[in-house]
Amino acid sequence: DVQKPEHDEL
Amino acid sequence: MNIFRLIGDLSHLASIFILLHKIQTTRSCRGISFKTQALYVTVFATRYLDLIFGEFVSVYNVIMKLFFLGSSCYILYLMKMKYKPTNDPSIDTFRLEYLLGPCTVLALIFNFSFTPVEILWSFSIFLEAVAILPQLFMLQRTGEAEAITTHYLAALGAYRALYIPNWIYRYYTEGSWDPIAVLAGLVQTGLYLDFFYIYVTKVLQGQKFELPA
Repeated sequence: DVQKPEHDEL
Repeated sequence: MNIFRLIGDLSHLASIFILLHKIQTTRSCRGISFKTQALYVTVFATRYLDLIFGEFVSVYNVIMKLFFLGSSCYILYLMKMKYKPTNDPSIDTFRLEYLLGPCTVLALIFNFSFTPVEILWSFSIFLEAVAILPQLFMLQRTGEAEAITTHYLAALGAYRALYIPNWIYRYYTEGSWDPIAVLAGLVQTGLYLDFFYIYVTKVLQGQKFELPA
């Protein structure tokens, strides 16, 4: 897996 | 939070208020694609599962998500119940399977981990990128639009366009980027280019939105 970015966008 | 992201989100909020205003004041949802609106509900429902399963981000984040979910469902209600007679499905003919199928496949291939929540998150990003197509297709078919509808579309397009400088800013300040959101966001913005061109050269000059014959 790729490192998961924070899903903080709407 | 940076200025581009904030203005982008405000533009997204504005687009929804413009759409609600259009429907309420004209008492009609003429010119609005039900399919596009239904896709937005799907986008928000699949992405905002992180309200339940994800980590808490911020109060701002939670409130905005609840607003987008609630308002998009309310718009469907207005279109299907309250102002149903003004909704003309015969011109809203874009085939949804052309969007849902490829987005499902893409989400299964490109995701941050092969879990239901992450797959649905990817799916929501891809689907959002193309969710406007039934609306643009409808515009193409009718060849014209009320000014207020074009303001709605412009605000909606500006929202994702503003996310692009936001991503560039975040890349330089945080050192990371999200390839799925960025690439889908570029496609999403690209789909509006034609529309933006006519919006700027016609509607903002006080002319009617009409597609060239």
